[in-house]
Amino acid sequence: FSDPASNLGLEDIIRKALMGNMEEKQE
Amino acid sequence: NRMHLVCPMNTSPYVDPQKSGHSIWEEFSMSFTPAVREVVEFAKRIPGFKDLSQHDQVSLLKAGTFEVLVVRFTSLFDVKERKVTFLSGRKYSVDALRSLGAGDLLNSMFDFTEKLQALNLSEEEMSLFTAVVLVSADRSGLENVNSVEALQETLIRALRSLITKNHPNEIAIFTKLLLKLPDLRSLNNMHSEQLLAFKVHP
Repeated sequence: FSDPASNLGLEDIIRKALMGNMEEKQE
Repeated sequence: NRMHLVCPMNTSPYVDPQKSGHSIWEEFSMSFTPAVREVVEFAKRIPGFKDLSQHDQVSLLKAGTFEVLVVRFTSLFDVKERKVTFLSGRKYSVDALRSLGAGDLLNSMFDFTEKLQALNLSEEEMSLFTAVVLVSADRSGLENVNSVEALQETLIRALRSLITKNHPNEIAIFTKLLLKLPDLRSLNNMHSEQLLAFKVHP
């Protein structure tokens, strides 16, 4: 079974947005 | 090898056949990412949402983002003209989108939009309803169902109170709104099926 939300990369976008884009700030 | 993208979260339903699957995917991702970020920002402003575990925040958002977007973007569906506005601002008729491969989901989106718009909700009511859509204790993968359920009940009580205050003679609106929740689940399932058919990873 393939998870549509994972397929879309949603989880990654959601996690980054929840963290306040900490990853981007570090970059 | 799908040739058309009938989701209005694209700038256009037409895909350049010269483009690789990867670049088509990159463009689509860039198109819908800001909308997803807005949903996350909205969730963070729901009182109590940030008190949930991070795992449950992610689970609720993963499961509910599409449904929140459907509610937020009803304005993209022109029920009268039977047209859909894409991100570029250009409108496409239902017939045109059907000829490009849009199926039952499109009709169901119009039905939902028509019924929701008929309720004439204020911005505040719509916002609270959207919070109720997102905070659903029956989403899969939640680790602390009781916390989510408690927040869900608080939000439903607040929605009921707001509707009762604003529409004292139309309490049926509250019932109609709650009945929209299974409609949204159904749209979400149809959308997921479309996504599974659409191999997003090149």
